[in-house]
Amino acid sequence: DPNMKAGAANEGVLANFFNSLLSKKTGAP
Amino acid sequence: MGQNTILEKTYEFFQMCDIENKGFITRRDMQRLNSELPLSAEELENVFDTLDSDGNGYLTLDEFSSGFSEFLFGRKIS
Repeated sequence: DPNMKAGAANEGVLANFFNSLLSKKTGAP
Repeated sequence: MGQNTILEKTYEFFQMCDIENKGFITRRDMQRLNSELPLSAEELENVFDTLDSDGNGYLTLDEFSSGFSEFLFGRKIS
């Protein structure tokens, strides 16, 4: 199902984004 | 993390994106984060499109919070 694949990809991108914000905030590299 | 901490973090993150303090985030604001975060402009656009659930081109704190809680709690746990 292409929609499910797109959803999974977006989830990964969101996770990356929020993880990056978290790292930035805590000063971790 | 407690609920208050999550709310605080959400607001902090929102403000990091909304550097002009407009109360919403535009696609351009998101692309500006390119220099601060290790994500490409394309990935940031993807994040914007995913979070902008009504697709109106403006990302509100509500939409941003929903995306953040989905990230924290919405993942399927097997």
